[in-house]
Amino acid sequence: RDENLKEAPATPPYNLSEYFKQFLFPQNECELHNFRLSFSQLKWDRWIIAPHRYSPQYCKGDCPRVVGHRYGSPVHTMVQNIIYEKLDSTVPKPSCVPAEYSPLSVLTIEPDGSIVYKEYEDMIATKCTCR
Amino acid sequence: PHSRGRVVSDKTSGLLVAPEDNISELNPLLRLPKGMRRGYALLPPLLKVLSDRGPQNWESEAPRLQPDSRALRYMKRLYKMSATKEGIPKANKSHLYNTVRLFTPCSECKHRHGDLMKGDVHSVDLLFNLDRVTALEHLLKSVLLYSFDTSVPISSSITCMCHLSVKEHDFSSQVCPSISHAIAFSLHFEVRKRKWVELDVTSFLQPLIATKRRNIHMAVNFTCLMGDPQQNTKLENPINMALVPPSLLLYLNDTSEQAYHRWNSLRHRRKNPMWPRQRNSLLVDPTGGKGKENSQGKRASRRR
Repeated sequence: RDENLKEAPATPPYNLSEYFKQFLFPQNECELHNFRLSFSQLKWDRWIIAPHRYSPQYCKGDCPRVVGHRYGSPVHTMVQNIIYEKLDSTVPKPSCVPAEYSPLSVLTIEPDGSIVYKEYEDMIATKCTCR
Repeated sequence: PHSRGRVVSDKTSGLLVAPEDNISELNPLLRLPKGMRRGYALLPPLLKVLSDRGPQNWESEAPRLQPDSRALRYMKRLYKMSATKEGIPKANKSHLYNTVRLFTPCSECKHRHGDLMKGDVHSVDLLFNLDRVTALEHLLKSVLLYSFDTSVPISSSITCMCHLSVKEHDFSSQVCPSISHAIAFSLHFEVRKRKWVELDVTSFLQPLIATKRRNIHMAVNFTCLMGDPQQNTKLENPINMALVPPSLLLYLNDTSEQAYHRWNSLRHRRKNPMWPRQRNSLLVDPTGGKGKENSQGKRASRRR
C-alpha cells in the first residue's frame, strides 16, 4: 500500500477520502440495482390496471473471492470459488443473484371481464447475494 | 416456446403444463424433473402471460370484455386500501385473503331484466360464471355488492328486506329451473357518500362454491323503505330507486406457490429477530375488518 501511495502524487490532497474509499468499498461488486418499468411500455396496461409502475430491481456485479458474512453466502460459495480457481475453471464462479424478494399486488382484468386483485410472491428483488 | 409444440392448460390448476409427449422439445431450462411435472405449474400466472402473449401476437388477441366502470372503481379503491403506492401488499393489513375476484352478472341476464329495476320492489335474476376461480383458490368470504344511484338522499336511514334464492338447473325439465334453497334477511344501513352496500352471503354460497360450481344462478328480491325499525321510526314511503344488479365479490386464499402467503413471511420474520414482532390472531376477519386486532396492532406499534 505504501508504494501505491507514493505512485499517486498527482491526486490533489483534498479528495484523498475518495482515493481511499476505492479500497474500502470495492468497485463493481455485487449489489442491487434499480430498474423501474411501466406496464404501458409493454402494452400490458390494457389488462393490468394497477400498479402503473413496477420496480423489479436486479442484481449485478462481481463476487469477491472470499465471500464473507457480508453477503450471507453459504460456505459452499467459497468452496465453489476454490473449485473454479484450483481444480476446474469450467465450473463457473459464484454469481450475483437476488437473495430476498418482496411481493407485489396486481389488479388485472380477466378475459371474461371479471376483475381480480392478487398478491404475488417474490416479485421485487430487495437483497443480493453471491452463490 | 409457443412456436414449438402445443401446450395444454391443466384444468385443475388452470395453469399451463406441457403435454408429456413433447416435453423433450421444451427448452431444457423450462423442464421440471420428471416427478414434478404431473399437474404442476411450469409458469406462474403472470409469466403465463409472457408465454401466451409475446409482443408479436399481442395485437391478434381476442378483445377482452370490458368490466363495469362501477366495479372497476370499487376494485381500484380496494387496491389502494390493500397495497402501497409501489404496489407492495400493506404489511400492517391483517387480512387473510391474497386474492379478491369481482364478477358482474352475465350480460344477457342483465339485459333481460333491465327494466325490472325501477319502482320500489326489485326482483332480479343473476347468473354468475365463476370459471376464473382456480382449484387452489379457497373461499374465505363472498359478498353481494350493491351500488345506489345518486337519487337516494345521502345519510338517509334505509331498511331493506332481501330475499335471496339459488336456482338449480334441473335438466330433465327444460321449462324452468327449480329453487334449491332460499334465504331471507333484512338489512339496515345508512346511505353514505360511497353508495356501496355489501351483503355478506358467505354462509349462503359456501356449499355451492365448495362443490366447485361454475355457474351460480340466483334470484334476488329487494324491497327498501326509509326509516329504521330499531329507532322505532315508522317504515314509510318505499324508495323508488334504480338499483344496478349487484356484483359478486369473492375473497379467496390462493394456496399456489406463486401467490403471496402473508403468514409465511410473518413466520419468517418471527424466526429472524431482526424484524419487529407482530401479534396477529388467526381469529381476525378475513377482510381485515375493525375489531380487537386493530387495537392490538396499535399497541404493538406503540410499543415498537
